[in-house]
Amino acid sequence: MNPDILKERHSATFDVDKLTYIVDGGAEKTKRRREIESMVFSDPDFDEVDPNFLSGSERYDQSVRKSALMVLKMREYGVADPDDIMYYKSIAKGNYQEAFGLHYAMFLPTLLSQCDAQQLQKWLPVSESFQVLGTYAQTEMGHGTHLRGLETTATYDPSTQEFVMNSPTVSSIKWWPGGLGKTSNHAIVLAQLHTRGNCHGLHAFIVPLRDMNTHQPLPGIVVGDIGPKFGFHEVDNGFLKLENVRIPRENMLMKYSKVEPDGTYLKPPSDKLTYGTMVFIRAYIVSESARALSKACTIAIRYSVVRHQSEIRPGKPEPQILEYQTQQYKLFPLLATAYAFTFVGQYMKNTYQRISGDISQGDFSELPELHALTAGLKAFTTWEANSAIEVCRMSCGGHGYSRSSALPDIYVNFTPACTYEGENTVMMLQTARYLVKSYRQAKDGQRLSGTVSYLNDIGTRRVQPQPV
Amino acid sequence: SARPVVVDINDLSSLVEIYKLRASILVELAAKSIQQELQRRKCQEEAWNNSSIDLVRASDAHCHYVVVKLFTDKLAEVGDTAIHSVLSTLALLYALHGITRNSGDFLQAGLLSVPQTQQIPSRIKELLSQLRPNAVALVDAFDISDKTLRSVLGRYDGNVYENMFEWARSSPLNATEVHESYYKYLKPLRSKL
Repeated sequence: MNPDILKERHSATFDVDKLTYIVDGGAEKTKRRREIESMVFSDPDFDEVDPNFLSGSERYDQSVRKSALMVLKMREYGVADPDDIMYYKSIAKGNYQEAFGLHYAMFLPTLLSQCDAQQLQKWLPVSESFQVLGTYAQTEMGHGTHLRGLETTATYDPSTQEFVMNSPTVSSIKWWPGGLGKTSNHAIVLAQLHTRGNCHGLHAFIVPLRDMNTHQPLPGIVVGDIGPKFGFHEVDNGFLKLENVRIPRENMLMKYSKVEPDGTYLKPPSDKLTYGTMVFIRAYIVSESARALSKACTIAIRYSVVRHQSEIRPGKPEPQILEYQTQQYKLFPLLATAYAFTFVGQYMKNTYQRISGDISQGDFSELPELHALTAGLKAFTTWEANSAIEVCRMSCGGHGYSRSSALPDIYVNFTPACTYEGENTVMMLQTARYLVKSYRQAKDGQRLSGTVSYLNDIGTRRVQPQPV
Repeated sequence: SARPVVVDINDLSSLVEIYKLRASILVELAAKSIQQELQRRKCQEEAWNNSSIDLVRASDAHCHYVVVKLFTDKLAEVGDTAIHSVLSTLALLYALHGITRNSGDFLQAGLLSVPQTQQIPSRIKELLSQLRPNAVALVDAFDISDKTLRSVLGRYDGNVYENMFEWARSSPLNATEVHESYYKYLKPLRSKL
């Protein structure tokens, strides 16, 4: 053990384990996480070449091997609880992404939240057994967060009771979904639903992409990898062009909105329900912001007590970098931010679970607030964490530039969070729409609840700063 | 109905209050901006676009308030005195640092006076000194194992430089003492010059 870091540990004024329990959400959760860590780290099957020393194709290959291995190992060890699965995956993948990421994070949750009972019976077993490898194709080459601008069409043909899926323009080609390029054989495709001559907006459809036996693309499906990126080197983010692809009526996810065999459209109780999976992911991204920043702070602060440079007092030995006030000023506010976001992440997870429970019972009253809060906090935390990780990297001097520091990997793999699942400025404007609406309601005398309840006091407060 | 706020920069609940007021003021400003745009006979969509900078600021302030509030609320759940103390220091640092970064909003809205904003940097320096002995323990508490972190600089044992040398040696460029490019390009070049 390096003597500097040892000395630091002796100076702590609190019990580190007890704080870890708070970060994890309880001693039991810490215990379980450590059990899973030990399960992964003691397994030689997970030994791998440092991805930094591999080519793009080799990184993808290694990632697919590891993803497949994770699935088999989790079955073998009976890891089934959602939190345990998340721990297992996050431990096994480290700072990198994995090939089946979207299958777990978006495909399965969308099936669970958007399928009716019959559809769930059909799709869930084959998806959980990885016969169906899925992804979530929403973004298009020329269109992102503005969902009404998406161009992919699903036109219902009552004569065959099928939807005809099309990418009518170049800009409508689906672009970016993780695992779409080479891994997945199915995708949940978001497309504008047309039936009986009317467009009913964006709806979700399960589209088979590749033959279940040969993995060859199906007729009318043009699919592939979008090429090297800033980060996510392990993931085959892909493109998808649909050319008159016919899918059965039952492949439209029909828990909330429906198309009858004759083409009659039944609308959902709330149009926000179509984007329920996005809300789930945004809530989850808040914790990811905390996690990425915690890693960056861990690296920068530990290295700042090992690294000695320059001198504070002439003639004295080089002090630890963390003795410099400027270094403390760079890093400690970020450490505080990492803790703040950790607790916000815990709150978002609990709030999401509570409100989605209400939604499944038919109570949609808190959906707009959840939608607005997840959008805003996703944007706020990813922006803050993104710039903070870079500050951590810069605070490590020249060595922060080396891939061995892990800071470049953490940065490039976290940066996309500022754009995926909703570009941040657009997210902030969505939150603003809710805030302005709430403000107007408060002005009209309605009582607000939840995080915007402070707007009830608009017009009644006058603030006068007082000397302390 | 006027209700003055006494801002004590050492009191988290007082800081939560001014973050809340900042958010409500910026939401109000954004809403009024839309209203003014509409009065200039602009349509709703144009009014929205012409107010979007204010709207993003309002959302940012709202989220910032939520974060400060949730951090403060979390402290109420922490029973251990030593941990409560160090987390309170972090929460205070988070809140005060946020004020210095957005001091214009707080001053403009009259939520803080100039003398109060002048006190904040020295209070932040005190908090930095208070946190210094616990800095490593605070990151240790994230409990991110070396195998997950995969960082030579962030190793738990702090043995950075020897492992960095080891890591560099395993680079594929070091697989042979002389790289094949020497024979392909450098040697012919030198023979031609």
